[in-house]
Amino acid sequence: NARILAVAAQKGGVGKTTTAVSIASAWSRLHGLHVLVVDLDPQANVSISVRSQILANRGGGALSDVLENEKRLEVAEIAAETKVDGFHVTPMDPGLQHFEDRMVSRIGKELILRKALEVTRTHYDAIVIDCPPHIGGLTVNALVAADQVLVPTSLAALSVSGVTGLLEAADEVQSTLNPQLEVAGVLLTRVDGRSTRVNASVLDMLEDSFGALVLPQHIGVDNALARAQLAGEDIFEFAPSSRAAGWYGDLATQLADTLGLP
Amino acid sequence: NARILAVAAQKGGVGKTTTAVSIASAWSRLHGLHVLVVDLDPQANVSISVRSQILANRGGGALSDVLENEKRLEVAEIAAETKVDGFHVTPMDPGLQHFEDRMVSRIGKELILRKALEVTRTHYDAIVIDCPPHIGGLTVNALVAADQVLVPTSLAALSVSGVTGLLEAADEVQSTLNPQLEVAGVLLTRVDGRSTRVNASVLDMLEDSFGALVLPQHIGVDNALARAQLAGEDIFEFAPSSRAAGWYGDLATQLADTLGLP
Ligand SMILES: Nc1ncnc2c1ncn2[C@@H]1O[C@H](COP(=O)(O)OP(=O)(O)OP(=O)(O)O)[C@@H](O)[C@H]1O
Ligand SMILES: Nc1ncnc2c1ncn2[C@@H]1O[C@H](COP(=O)(O)OP(=O)(O)OP(=O)(O)O)[C@@H](O)[C@H]1O
Ligand SMILES: [Mg+2]
Ligand SMILES: [Mg+2]
Repeated sequence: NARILAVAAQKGGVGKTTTAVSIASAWSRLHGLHVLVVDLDPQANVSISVRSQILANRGGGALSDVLENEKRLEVAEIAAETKVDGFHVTPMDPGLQHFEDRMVSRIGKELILRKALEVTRTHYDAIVIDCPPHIGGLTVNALVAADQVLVPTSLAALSVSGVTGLLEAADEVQSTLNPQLEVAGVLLTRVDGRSTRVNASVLDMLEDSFGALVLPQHIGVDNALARAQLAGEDIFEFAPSSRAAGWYGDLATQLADTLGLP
Repeated sequence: NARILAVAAQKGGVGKTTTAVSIASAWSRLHGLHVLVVDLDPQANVSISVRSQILANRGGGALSDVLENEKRLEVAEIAAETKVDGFHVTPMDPGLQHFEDRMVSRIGKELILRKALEVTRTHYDAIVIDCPPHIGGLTVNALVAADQVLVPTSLAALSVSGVTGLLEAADEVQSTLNPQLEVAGVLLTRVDGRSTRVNASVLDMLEDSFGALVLPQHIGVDNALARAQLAGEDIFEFAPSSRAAGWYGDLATQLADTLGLP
């Protein structure tokens, strides 16, 4: 059975998608694992990030068909293969935009994704869920389905309050619908070595509030990531010897350990 | 009657809050206008950005009290003054998190903010609404209440699809609930002069899709903005001669013109 990692944050633009795609591709390329990335964001940034690598979408459907369909489809039925062996993604799906409105009165609406991954989990070693910057029905579905949640944040005054918001939501999910949900950690991203004053004071704020949850691995600033996204390739394909490939490679190895991946 | 500018984008972290606060403070400091910033984001990043300047909150209430209360309160009743003459903001309000869920079955839910600004508009020359990175009930309320919408985007492959998403929502609001809604423009933010290759190709994508909507004024990368936010001050207070203060000063003058501010 696959281990499931949700990558979620209330704050926008902190590298949720970049982190989800980079970790997943490191697990398949460097660790030989079968990995699926589930894109829960209507902006479809996962499939945009790897659009040059995506092969034809097997089932032809979209994630919102699976989630909104009472007939119990599985996410695996709409997953798309990529040129990277064992690395699959769910295709672009603007229909996710209406998921939260449409599910309002559906009984068990928070368990929909977990159910749609029941069989899918047997096809993969790991599943990574990329969440939108909004604590609503989609992010809650991810937290209910996940074994662990990783919370990226930048070292900025405006990012700290969003970490608290997300961790509170994770707490609530843990005490109700998913008792085994754990926090993989708070990941510092886009750490700019040149802003030492801001970094030091925001890091203090984060360590005061979240202590040991703050992961020792940091992701610095590397424009190779944006260039890779423009090319539609993951960072290991686009710039395997870049600093970003090194940081995400190390992080992926560390997280494989804490998640108990094969 | 105040002119109302919504600052909205589906993409996270593109500078919506930074832009809303910077334009509003420029209008009050440099143009002598009475300006209110309405913070529609549950992360409360507006009040975090200027927390050193906020004076006691007159009414003691929060925006979600006004929006969820059938008794017809006005936003002005909960607005907080700042040390900057004529510059007011709505206070921190995590309760906004539940607004969209609570309003689901309320008749006219998309008109709530516009109604709550009816009298408020007579107290100010301009109102700037900061939106969360999510096209849901809060952003739609902002589009229904606004005269114009400004759409910030960074020059990144992952930001372009979010601009389309927002402009489509604005179109829909314009053809239904707010016929006079106009697009003030697509604003390029965090433009990093060093990434010329990425910039040129993304700019092409944007100009192909949005043509004349792309504003000629660009906001570059200036860490004074993050340092100002850490200090809890607007950029004109914290670093009046910084590049960012210059860029936002020029933008504010240009937008005052297109909005028809006094
Ligand atoms: N370590 C990094 N160094 C430089 N740029 C980065 C880094 N991480 C992410 N970026 C860039 O920052 C932008 C935001 O990243 P990304 O889209 O992954 O964030 P997100 O949290 O998923 O955003 P959203 O809230 O919209 O879902 C992207 O353009 C990406 O290329
Ligand atoms: N021009 C700029 N130069 C450098 N840093 C910037 C610039 N504009 C914004 N930032 C920084 O980028 C981060 C994101 O900006 P901001 O929070 O305003 O974006 P947002 O679109 O409001 O995010 P969200 O989607 O979470 O609401 C902040 O930490 C801010 O300090
Ligand atoms: Mg994302
Ligand atoms: Mg914001």
